[in-house]
Amino acid sequence: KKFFAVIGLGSFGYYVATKLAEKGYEVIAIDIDENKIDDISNKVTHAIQLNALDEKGLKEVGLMDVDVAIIAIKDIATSILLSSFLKEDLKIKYVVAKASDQKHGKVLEKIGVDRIIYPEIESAERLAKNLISPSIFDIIELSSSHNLVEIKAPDIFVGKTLEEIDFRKRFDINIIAIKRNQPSTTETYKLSYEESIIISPSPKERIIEGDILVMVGLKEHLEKIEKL
Amino acid sequence: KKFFAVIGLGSFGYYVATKLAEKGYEVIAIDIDENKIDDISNKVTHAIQLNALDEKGLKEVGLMDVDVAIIAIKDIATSILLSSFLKEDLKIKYVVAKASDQKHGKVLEKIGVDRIIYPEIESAERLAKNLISPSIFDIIELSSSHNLVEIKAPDIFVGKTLEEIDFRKRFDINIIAIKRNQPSTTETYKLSYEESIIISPSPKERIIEGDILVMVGLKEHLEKIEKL
Ligand SMILES: Nc1ncnc2c1ncn2[C@@H]1O[C@H](COP(=O)(O)OP(=O)(O)OP(=O)(O)O)[C@@H](O)[C@H]1O
Ligand SMILES: Nc1ncnc2c1ncn2[C@@H]1O[C@H](COP(=O)(O)OP(=O)(O)OP(=O)(O)O)[C@@H](O)[C@H]1O
Repeated sequence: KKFFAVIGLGSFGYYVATKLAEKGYEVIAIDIDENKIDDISNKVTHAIQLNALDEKGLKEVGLMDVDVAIIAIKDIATSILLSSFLKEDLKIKYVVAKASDQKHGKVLEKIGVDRIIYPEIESAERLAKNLISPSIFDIIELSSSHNLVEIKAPDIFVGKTLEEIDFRKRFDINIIAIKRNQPSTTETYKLSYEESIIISPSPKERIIEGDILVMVGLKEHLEKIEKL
Repeated sequence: KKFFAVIGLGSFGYYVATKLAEKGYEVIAIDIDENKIDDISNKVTHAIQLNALDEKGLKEVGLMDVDVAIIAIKDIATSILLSSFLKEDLKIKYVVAKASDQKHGKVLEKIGVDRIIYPEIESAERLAKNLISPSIFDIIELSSSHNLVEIKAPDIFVGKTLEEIDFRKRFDINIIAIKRNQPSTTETYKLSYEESIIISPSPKERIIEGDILVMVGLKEHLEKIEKL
């Protein structure tokens, strides 16, 4: 299971750290401000007061062992120096950093940060799209009658093809994808970390033990499947 | 077509305003800072320098005529006073406000703001979910071979049922929804502003002129349909 570090505990960093910890992952949270450390200490694996530029300190708390580091500090200079240290010196495989604007983001990309987050820009674009025309996925989430759910394939489906099970006729639901665990063929966290996703599976697709079915349909119909 | 106002042009407000304007909507952008107004003036319908608490000024620029107002100011007191003015005095139908934290958000809800946005919290949750396991929709967006597209139904499909067209066999794609314009039965902007969405349509669903097909499939297959 992945081991995460979050450096910088403003709203963004705090919520990333606590969300991951809630889902059962090991999280080390770092901030220069002792109050932030006190607030979060019972919610994460380790909360440590440190300056993000204290390279010796970061090494001592075992930061090179993390799989993913998230830099949630606005200050451009600090985030650039820290990103470079985490990628180049500590060789952390996957580094995510929050950027205040495109200029900041471009520099982070150049020094090899794996993923840049622009919280305000992303929320702004989602809101604008949503005000113009609610997206299908928002509809599915907002719809009081429909749901999009993921469930582990019930035993009675294992070994059968989608066609044989005939989800639409029997349950009136649409399987829009199957998530399947397979040894990962790439090192990337971006798409298929230990998991491949079969989008829009063919009716001839045979279900394997452990498959996760991603389904859309009316709530009462989905509940029937969940009871199998 | 909807008429929007955005008050407060930090990153969040600036991007909401420019995104809406790019899509062809009328946008009035307001900020107390003249530099922000200069930066945005050629990108929106009207950019006006005003204090958000200047009720007389807001009335004079015609703010009561907007359909949707977006308050993108962090300061809690200002955003609360402004929200109350826009809902109670100007009777603006749909007001969206950015909130810095849950406490701020709760007060805005109490005074009737229609939708609260928490940019940092939302981006943090999306990132956390995405780091744990890329969601199907991120996969579809990130996948280099698959796409999720929406297209206006080609003439040759109008009047036919999905079954008759047989998308899967002929094109190997999955229609996960149909967006259809119908007179709106509710006043809400939240779900179906002039548009109903048929999720996971039945094979017997007949396509009407103007239907928007929401489809998932391999890029080259989707391109075939787009050429019809
Ligand atoms: N050099 C540093 N070392 C460690 N922590 C730092 C350093 N500089 C800033 N921080 C911490 O980073 C956190 C985030 O601060 P920042 O100024 O980036 O933005 P913010 O506006 O609080 O963030 P958000 O938008 O996520 O709410 C703060 O808790 C701060 O104490
Ligand atoms: N009373 C006011 N009237 C009009 N504009 C205001 C008022 N107070 C602040 N603003 C404007 O609101 C904008 C947003 O400022 P704010 O302090 O909320 O946050 P920000 O950190 O710049 O926002 P973001 O997180 O979106 O980048 C600024 O451009 C500022 O000039």
